[in-house]
Amino acid sequence: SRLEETVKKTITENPVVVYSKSWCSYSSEVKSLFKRLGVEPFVIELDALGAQGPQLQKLLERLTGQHTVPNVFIGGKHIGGCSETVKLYHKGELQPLLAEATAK
Amino acid sequence: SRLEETVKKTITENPVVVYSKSWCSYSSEVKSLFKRLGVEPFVIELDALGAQGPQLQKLLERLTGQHTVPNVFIGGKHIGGCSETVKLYHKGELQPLLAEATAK
Ligand SMILES: N[C@@H](CCC(=O)N[C@@H](CS)C(=O)NCC(=O)O)C(=O)O
Ligand SMILES: N[C@@H](CCC(=O)N[C@@H](CS)C(=O)NCC(=O)O)C(=O)O
Ligand code: FES
Repeated sequence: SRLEETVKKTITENPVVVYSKSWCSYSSEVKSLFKRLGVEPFVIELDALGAQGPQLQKLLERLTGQHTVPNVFIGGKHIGGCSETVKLYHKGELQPLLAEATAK
Repeated sequence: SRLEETVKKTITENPVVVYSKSWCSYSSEVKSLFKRLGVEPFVIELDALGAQGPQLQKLLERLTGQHTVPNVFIGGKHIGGCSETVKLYHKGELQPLLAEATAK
C-alpha cells in the first residue's frame, strides 16, 4: 500500500525514527534520550495526522507486532518501545547501533 | 458545580486517588507502584468517561494547577504526577504519607 511504502522509505532514509504521540511522556523520554546522545530522531507524531494516525498505528502493528507508542527504528531495524530502547542504552548497546546507523 | 463536588467527595473518601488514562504508561507506573506498596488506589480512567473525561481533566487543572495525567491525591492532598510520586518514594516520604492516609 502507499502508506506502507511511506513507512519503508522513512525508516530506510532516516537513521533514527520514532513514531510518537506528542502528549505521551514515554514518547518524550525516548526522543530526549536520542537528543542527549547527539542524534536527532526523525519523529512522526501520530496524533498530528488526523485520521491517518490510527491507520499508521495499525500498519506499524502489522509490520512490527507492536501496537504501542513510541515505536522506534534504528538503521531501518525495529528496536521496540521506550523500555527496550532504554534497556539497550543501559546495556551499552544503543550507542554502537546509533554510530553504525548514522555512519551510513 | 456537581462535578467539583464529586471530585471533593472522591479524594476525601479514598486514601489514594489516581486520575489516569488507561493506555498511558506513566499512569500504569504510578498505579502499580501503589499496588506494590500494598495500597489499592481508587482509579478514575478519564478516557472511559466519554465527554466527561476532558471536562474532568479541565476541572482538575483548575483545582490543582495540573493538566496532565496521572493526577495523584493521597489523604485528600494533591501530590502531583508520576514523577512527583516516584520522587517521594525514592526520598522515603511516600510510605509515611500512605500509612497516615490509610490509617484514618
Ligand atoms: N513498554 C512499552 C509501553 C508502550 C505503551 O504502553 N505505550 C502506550 C502509551 S504510553 C500506548 O501506546 N498506548 C496505546 C495508544 O496510545 O494507542 C514501551 O516502553 O514503549
Ligand atoms: N512529569 C509528569 C508528566 C505528565 C504528562 O506529561 N502526562 C501526559 C501523559 S504521559 C499528559 O497528561 N498529556 C496530556 C494528556 O494526555 O491530556 C508526570 O510525571 O506525571
Ligand atoms: S501516554 Fe502517558 S506515558 Fe505514554
